[in-house]
Amino acid sequence: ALALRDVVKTYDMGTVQVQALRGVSLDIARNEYVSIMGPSGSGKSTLMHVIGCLDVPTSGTYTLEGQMVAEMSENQLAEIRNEQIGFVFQTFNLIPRVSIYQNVELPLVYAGVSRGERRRRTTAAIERVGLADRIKHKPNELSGGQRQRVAIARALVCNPSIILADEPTGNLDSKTGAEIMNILDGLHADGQTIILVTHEDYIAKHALRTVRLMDGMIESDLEAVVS
Amino acid sequence: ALALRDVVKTYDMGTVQVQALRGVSLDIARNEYVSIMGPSGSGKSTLMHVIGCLDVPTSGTYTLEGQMVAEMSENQLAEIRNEQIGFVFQTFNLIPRVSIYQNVELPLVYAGVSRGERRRRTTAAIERVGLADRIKHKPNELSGGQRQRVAIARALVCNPSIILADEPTGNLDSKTGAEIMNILDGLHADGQTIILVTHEDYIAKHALRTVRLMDGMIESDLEAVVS
Ligand SMILES: Nc1ncnc2c1ncn2[C@@H]1O[C@H](COP(=O)(O)OP(=O)(O)OP(=O)(O)O)[C@@H](O)[C@H]1O
Ligand SMILES: Nc1ncnc2c1ncn2[C@@H]1O[C@H](COP(=O)(O)OP(=O)(O)OP(=O)(O)O)[C@@H](O)[C@H]1O
Ligand SMILES: [Mg+2]
Ligand SMILES: [Mg+2]
Repeated sequence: ALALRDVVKTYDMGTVQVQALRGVSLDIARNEYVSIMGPSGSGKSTLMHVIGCLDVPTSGTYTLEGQMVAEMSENQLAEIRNEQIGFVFQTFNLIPRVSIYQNVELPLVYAGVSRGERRRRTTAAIERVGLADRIKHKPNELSGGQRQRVAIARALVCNPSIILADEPTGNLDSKTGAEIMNILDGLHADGQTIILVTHEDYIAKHALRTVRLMDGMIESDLEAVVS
Repeated sequence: ALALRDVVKTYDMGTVQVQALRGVSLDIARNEYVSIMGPSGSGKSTLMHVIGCLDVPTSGTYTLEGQMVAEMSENQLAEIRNEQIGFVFQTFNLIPRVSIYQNVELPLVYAGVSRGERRRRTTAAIERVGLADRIKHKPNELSGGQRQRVAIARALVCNPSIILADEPTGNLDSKTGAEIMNILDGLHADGQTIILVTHEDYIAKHALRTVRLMDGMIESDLEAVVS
């Protein structure tokens, strides 16, 4: 489904350069379930942004479904970001002044889905993450874990084939976290590709392969032992 | 050190009322080490905001160091929030357009600390959370876990006697999280009062007492068994 070759991402800070990714090569096939782990600052979110077509590598190539991302048109990229890839951001990135209903509905609006169908899918997504009774709240009228769940609902509402989840349970208690993992496991069983960043071993165990980053490079890339 | 009696916090949403806290009573003595746990949305952050004098209860009383918070002057409250209490927010609440150095320095500026002393204490706090090489970065030029550590450094820079940490390791890998817990354990050994919200049992175990919330009420309040 996707292939990165020698991807480098450097931030130029004037006096110094920060090398967030230092030559990452990675293949992920369709319907894989991959966890990405590594220390704080090791490049996980940067890698996810490259995979999600939200950030351009400084050098190296990224091929998605057989096509070089660097050669795609703006329209193509917009559609990929909105409909093919569902991104749960580490810092949620919700729109502050509108309700969570409108936050979750937005990708469907961009996708040109009809109003009745939008209503049906938006309410279903919000119910699935247990927030039906908070549907009119704005993000700042929610708890941290509730905001995280809105970000998850929004990422899933277009039924994307690739789900990128950057620490989706970081703000959730174990029971609510388990409910979210059930959703992701179910999507994987339905054929989606799941890539999730996590700091927790017990979350990473839901995946079938674990890629570990260290200082912007892949330190290990291991299939899970099926026991 | 602090006493809450029958604290209620209600949010009026027009058509419906959200009862975030439904009558919480709690005593915490000086130099206690308390963890607060409970499901997403159960009222933990709301409780922390009341304790931190950042939010006023709808009813009930809050007494801090023998004085009713409702009777304090604005100046008194400002000093408490800035110098007596160090608050690590669940969503960090950093100032986006200035460097992390300026973010961490700000409480010292408000406290009227001299420039040389501010420099010394700000750099020490930033070094203590392992971010010396990121000192000129702005918050959006940092990883999620790095931002969390800036929020921690800022909360500690005035050497406050009460530390309120709302999920301080949620975005950190286990090694970095352990370093942060070492800092908090050390502060407790020095005599500070530590109150931390966490979803993780192994973090809660650092505390000597665990208060569990459920639907805005205290479900249990237990001293740890020392083994
Ligand atoms: N400004 C607000 N207006 C309306 N409701 C609110 C507001 N802030 C919080 N709430 C509601 O109050 C309840 C308690 O929120 P709080 O942030 O204290 O939960 P929490 O225990 O910290 O949850 P989490 O573990 O997800 O961070 C939630 O159900 C939330 O929706
Ligand atoms: N815009 C930026 N400018 C400069 N440096 C940046 C920028 N964004 C990220 N960095 C740096 O790149 C490195 C990798 O960041 P990234 O967010 O990918 O880490 P991460 O592995 O997701 O960490 P965490 O587990 O803390 O979320 C970090 O050291 C960070 O300071
Ligand atoms: Mg990250
Ligand atoms: Mg909270």
